[in-house]
Amino acid sequence: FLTFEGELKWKHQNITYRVQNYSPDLPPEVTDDAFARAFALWSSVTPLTFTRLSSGDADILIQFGTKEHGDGYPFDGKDGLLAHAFPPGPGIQGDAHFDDDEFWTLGKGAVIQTRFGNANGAPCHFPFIFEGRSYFSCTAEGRSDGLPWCSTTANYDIDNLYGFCPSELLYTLNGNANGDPCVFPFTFEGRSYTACTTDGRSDGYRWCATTANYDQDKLYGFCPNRDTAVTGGNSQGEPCVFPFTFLNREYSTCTNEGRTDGHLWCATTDNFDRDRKWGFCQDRGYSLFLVAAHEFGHALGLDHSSVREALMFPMYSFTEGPPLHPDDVKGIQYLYGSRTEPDPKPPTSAPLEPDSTTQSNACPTLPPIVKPTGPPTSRPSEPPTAGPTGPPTASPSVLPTGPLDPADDVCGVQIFDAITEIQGQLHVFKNGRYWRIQQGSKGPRAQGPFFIANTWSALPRILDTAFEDPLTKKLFFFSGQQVWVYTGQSVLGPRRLEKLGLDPKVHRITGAIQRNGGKVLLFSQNQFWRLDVKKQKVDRSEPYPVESMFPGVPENPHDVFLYQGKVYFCQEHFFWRLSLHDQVNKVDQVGYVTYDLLHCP
Amino acid sequence: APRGRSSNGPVLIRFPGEKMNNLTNQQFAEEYLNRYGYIPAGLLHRDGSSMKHALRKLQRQLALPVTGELDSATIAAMRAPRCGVPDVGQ
Repeated sequence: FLTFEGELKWKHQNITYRVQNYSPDLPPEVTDDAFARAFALWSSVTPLTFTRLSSGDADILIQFGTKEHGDGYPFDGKDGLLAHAFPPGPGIQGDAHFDDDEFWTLGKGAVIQTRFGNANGAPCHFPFIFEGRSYFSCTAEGRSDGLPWCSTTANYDIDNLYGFCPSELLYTLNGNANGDPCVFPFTFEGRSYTACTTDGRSDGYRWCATTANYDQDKLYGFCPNRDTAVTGGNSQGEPCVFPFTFLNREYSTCTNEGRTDGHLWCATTDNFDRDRKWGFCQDRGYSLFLVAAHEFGHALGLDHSSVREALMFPMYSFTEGPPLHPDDVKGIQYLYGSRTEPDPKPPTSAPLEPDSTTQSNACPTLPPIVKPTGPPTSRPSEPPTAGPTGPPTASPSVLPTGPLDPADDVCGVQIFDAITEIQGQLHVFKNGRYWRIQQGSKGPRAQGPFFIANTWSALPRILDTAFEDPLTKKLFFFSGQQVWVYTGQSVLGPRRLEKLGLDPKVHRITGAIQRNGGKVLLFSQNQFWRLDVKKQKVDRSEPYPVESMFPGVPENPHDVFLYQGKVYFCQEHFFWRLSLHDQVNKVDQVGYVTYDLLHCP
Repeated sequence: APRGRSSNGPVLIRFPGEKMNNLTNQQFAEEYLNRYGYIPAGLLHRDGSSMKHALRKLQRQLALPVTGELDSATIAAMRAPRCGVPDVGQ
């Protein structure tokens, strides 16, 4: 590893950062999450904490830009130079800049995170079938308002699960209109515009007015890229137009004709020969998470490493594995020392009831999921019932992401979303994170937090319950009315609970107990069903009452799981533990989840 | 039947707005070595040895075979996507 001349480093440990603007390539919440995870890499091996500010001066200012973007070190268009950052210090020192002529993703192609709809923000599934036809990108088919949408499973006709795709008709980024969608047509400098434009700007960003008259109201926002948007070329961000004419031939997909580098491109009008408007079609793109983790290494004082596998190696290479190499860890700990275990926190005073506020306080680093206020029942034929609750650029004011927060400290969590035993270890899940509880010689020790999205990328942030099938080692995850089944890295889902034979009235599964013979008891409120894991069907849709088999346990538990052969029913902060006998199951212990099960101090 | 390609192979066109890399490999390499701190601009044209020395330094940093030559592996590495912070010096 290498540090900068003079071993430039921050003299304080609680580092602050601010995201100055967003790339149109990614939904803002995905950008925020990628930056938070990149910082979490460094805080997991040092005493450093990272706090996100939404205004004012921050140690690390993050911005996207193109070509000459204000610091005298111009970017160079698509590919080549991806980003740069400055060593620790005042002013521009410590800042990180990302070239927005690149196509920013999470390294595996466009991230089309949906909003509204009924799929809890699940990503699009391409291709998908709708009315018997296959779609490879978002579509406005089936709608009268032109809003692009997609199915979040392979077959919309069967699963009816969908969400709306990033588009300027749904929201805008940054600007001064709180993320309101564009209004078309709008007037600007006396001219009428029916689409986003770069007019009036020199940085190539596409924008629109959020009222009919910009000259009068001066309200605007930047347009998010659609999934068919091109990168680079002379039409950055414009969607492909299919079919288009090129050299008097018609093309209905991207092509590499006319080029020697093999890059796929398309026209952004219906006739390239006439208009010569074009751009590159989307490829796997560059992982904003990995590039940000590298740049933040610079912002903390690390120069380039000559170890090819190290994160601080100058050249980009995509990996899904843990990005930090021992060389990176040695380098950053040379500057800041290793992570000091969080001081044992005394149990907090009267625990807050989990509510939306508690949720966001309890786990501040992950930006709030932007949820429609209206019921999630709007279907492609109806417009979303309400706009997004928070502007995409809005962000809570001070967001400690340090290791001392409940978000990182398993003992600071009041109520877990889900608890289960996987490969003999207790796993506790909370708001996009999870911990593994390892039974050591000196009692249980929590490992983590880890990000759910890093291990099981198809899952939503909030889970209701999960279980591992002891025979096949398949992992079943439940959230709302959906279920995901992981076999190793491959996943089936999300699928609706009805696929398991459950009644549509069942809103969520809150617990699961594995039984002999490939059966699992699924719990919801004070009822349960017997699931045949092999058939993935319950033996009857009629539920059994809990008290018939488990007398003395609480009504309406928020979690039920099997651990080390005992059954646990959780309500609020407590658990009721039962030993399973053939005749009657008996409660043999009642205790606190955090103190008696996780052995928090 | 689809129209055959024009006799002299695929038609290559100039795409408007695209950064054309008219630089030779040698010119591209000199620009790269200067941009990432391997050789100060002034030293570039003085003599071949400084180029050879700078190439060796780059090849060691990027874990390439150290030849001091502008070989294909080195050119490919120079064209690969990377961070803009110089590898050497400020």
